[in-house]
Amino acid sequence: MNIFRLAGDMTHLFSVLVLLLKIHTIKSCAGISLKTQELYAIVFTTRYLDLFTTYISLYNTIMKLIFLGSSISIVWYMRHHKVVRRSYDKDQDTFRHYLLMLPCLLLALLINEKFTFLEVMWAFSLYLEAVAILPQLVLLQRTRNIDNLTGQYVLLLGAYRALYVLNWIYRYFTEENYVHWITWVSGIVQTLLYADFFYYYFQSWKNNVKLQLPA
Amino acid sequence: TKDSAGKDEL
Repeated sequence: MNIFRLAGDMTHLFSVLVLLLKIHTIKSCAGISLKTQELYAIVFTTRYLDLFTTYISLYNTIMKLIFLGSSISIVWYMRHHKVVRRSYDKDQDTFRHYLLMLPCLLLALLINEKFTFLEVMWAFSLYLEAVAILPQLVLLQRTRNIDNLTGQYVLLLGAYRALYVLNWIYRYFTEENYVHWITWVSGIVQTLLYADFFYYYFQSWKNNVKLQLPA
Repeated sequence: TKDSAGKDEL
């Protein structure tokens, strides 16, 4: 495992920890899109079906279980926890996220590495992950006050994606036969979706003012 | 493991 991949996984892990910290300690999910969280729960469930068929490493298995468990529990907290769910910005979080799923499924049926159930699900999870952040970005833009934890959560997620792109570049040049167009294209699309957010985040950081996205 | 390369990623 190279340094970019490890750093990518760690920023992903930190992003989840930041979100859990907000939910568990402050008992708030204000500014967090349930739609995005539901999409992530579906992304990890469909991608990690290979937990039952392929063993890669202990690290791999543990991380998969963490991402599965945390994404499902975050959705549970936002929907059912009696305190947390009250802070959910339901009226602002109106992105019709299920509309993203059908095109991703059709694309996965058409473009996959092999036409098997696991491979189609795997491709579906990559396409869906690429667009899963959209409801969150839309909610950020609508929420006038973005708190620090929410800003850091999205920043860490974006950093995780950018580090994975570096990881692919590194692997392409150091490993033989390492070519994965589906992963690369959907991963690059996903990373580009964060570009706008990154821009405003660093502007606010540089000017030492509170993060606000233009309407 | 050339076929599964990439599937070792999360």
